Amino acid sequence: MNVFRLTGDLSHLAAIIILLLKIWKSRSCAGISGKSQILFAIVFTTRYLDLLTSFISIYNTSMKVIYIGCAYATVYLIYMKFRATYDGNHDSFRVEFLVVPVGGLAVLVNHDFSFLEILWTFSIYLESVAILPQLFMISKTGEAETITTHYLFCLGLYRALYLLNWIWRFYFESFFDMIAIVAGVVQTVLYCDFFYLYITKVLKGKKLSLPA
Amino acid sequence: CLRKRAKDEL
Repeated sequence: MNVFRLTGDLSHLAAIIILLLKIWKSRSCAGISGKSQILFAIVFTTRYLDLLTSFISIYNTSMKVIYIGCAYATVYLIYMKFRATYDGNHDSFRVEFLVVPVGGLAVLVNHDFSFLEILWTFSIYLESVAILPQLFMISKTGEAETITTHYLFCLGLYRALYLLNWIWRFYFESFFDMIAIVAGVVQTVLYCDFFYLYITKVLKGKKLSLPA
Repeated sequence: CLRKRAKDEL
């Protein structure tokens, strides 16, 4: 565990909590892509099946349980409790275009051709693109609430910090995992356009709105 | 080469 790993995990946790609180406090999931949240629930479920087979640490287990629990709670709030506020018309990204190729890639390119390992690989690949329905929704409506942009910033920052963690581990532990690194780079790159808008607009007190 | 994954990461 190094400082980048820890801050990455905390940034991820902050993102998840920010989104849950935003929906809970405003009693609304307007502007939030339910499809992205379903994808994240699938990501956590397929990645953390090793909860049942191996124990790493109290930290590891509790973070996994919190991530999975919050992901399902978010999906529940969007599709059940506050479904009247869900903006399904603007959440029109075709997720099968993500899930099917990612599933195929996980079967073809993995560390080990076993059930759990393929599911883990699938979750890594899927996570790298799971935010696309959310970004697509924002580009469609042309705007995002400021609290939603804080959520996205923390979520993007988390993987960027993991990249630094992997560089650290490469130098100090001679460890690297090509699958996680490539997917992590893709994931971080997808946020670059958003990072630019966040820094130039939101941090200067302006609302994030895209030119028509 | 592909190194095996880090089981301790989230």
